[in-house]
Amino acid sequence: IAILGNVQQRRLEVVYDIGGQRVGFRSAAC
Amino acid sequence: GTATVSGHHTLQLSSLLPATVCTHSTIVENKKRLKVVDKHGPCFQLHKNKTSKAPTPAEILQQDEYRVNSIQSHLSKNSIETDATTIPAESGETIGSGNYIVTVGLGTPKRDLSLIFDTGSDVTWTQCQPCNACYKQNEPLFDPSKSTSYASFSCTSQQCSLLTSSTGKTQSCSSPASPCQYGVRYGDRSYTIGDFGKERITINQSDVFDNFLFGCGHNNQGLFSGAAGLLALGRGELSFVEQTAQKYNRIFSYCLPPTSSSSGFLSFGKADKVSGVVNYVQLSSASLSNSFYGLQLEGISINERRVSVISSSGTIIDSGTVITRLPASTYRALRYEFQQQMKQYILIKSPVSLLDTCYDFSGNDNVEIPKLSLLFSGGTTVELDSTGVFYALSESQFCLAFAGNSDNTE
Repeated sequence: IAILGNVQQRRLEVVYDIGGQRVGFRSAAC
Repeated sequence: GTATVSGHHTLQLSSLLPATVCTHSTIVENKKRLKVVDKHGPCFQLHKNKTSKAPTPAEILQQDEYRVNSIQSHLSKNSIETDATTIPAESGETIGSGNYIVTVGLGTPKRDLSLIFDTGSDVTWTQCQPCNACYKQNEPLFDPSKSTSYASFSCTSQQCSLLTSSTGKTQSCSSPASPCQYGVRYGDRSYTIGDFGKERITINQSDVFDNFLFGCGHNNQGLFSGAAGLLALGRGELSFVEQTAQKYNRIFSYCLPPTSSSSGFLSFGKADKVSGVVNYVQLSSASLSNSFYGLQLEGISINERRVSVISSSGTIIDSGTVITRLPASTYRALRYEFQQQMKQYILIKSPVSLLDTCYDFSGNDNVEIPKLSLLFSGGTTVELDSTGVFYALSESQFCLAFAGNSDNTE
């Protein structure tokens, strides 16, 4: 299993839409 | 601290180093967002009390190994159980705690508590009075006897059975009136044990939840860096996400700050209109544990050229794991191409075995680094921020923040 860690998530907004069965990414969010 | 030049990022190295001063947040604070700060950074205000010493990069990476081992063990256990085979995996442990802090209110009257938020955990807890054994935290311990909205459960209650199904641990119940006890042991041997109860939790003035199920820990040990406990954002039915599903519809988002001196946010529910495009990836859970958020990562590109393909059984996204772990062959391909693109800099032998592609950037304030993107199934590409490529071991040593699993078939 690969694991996407938190260094790689820096500054991305990670959107968890569990009902919609999807995860989104938005650049330069913070 | 970054710019893009000729297909590369220009990275300001100081942005990756530990900071001593918290910079003013540039995020527009609003009532729907909680501020997120690095557990070890200066924006975790309570560090000023110096009750806990910040760990070294090597210690953080060792903790990261414990967490990843726990995740892999947990996932192996699940998949192997499906195949009706036995492996000597450690069981009964959840993963280590995460790295980012938010502040929420607990009880009536409300007490603000700094909690680690973790997408890999299902049980929210805080250290409670009376404390038999507690690690040092920077805020006063939560005292349920001083809250008018707290109640505990008996071991025969329906709520207690939820705990059993969530943690997999059977309750010992000597009499129907015995208290419901929870216990969570993390992969690094940290643990919390105490009473399982319900309490009012306050996210902001308009978002207040009564009867939130949580652990009131009376025996707690571990490297929690002065935080008062943990806010669980996992997939289990006791997680904060599930318990607030009626209001937030199982939607939340976070932005992890790019430096230890800056802040990000955690928000719940459908977001207000924001600038920028959100690129969505299908959530996949079928092949993974129900505890984690699974994605189908198919490859990685460097400067828009695909250099590695992932054919493993899946990928999870985790707020608490620091370094991204890839299948061994995928990592080798990434490492080779990355080193080719960074030939103008001095490659050094890594002092930390987990990270093996490290550079001596002495004498440089800025460096040019290639653009890395994650390629997901369905054609979605997510370009990493320039601060999401390196992990700083010291002022001169910066390592590619990816690592390979030890073997594709392990």
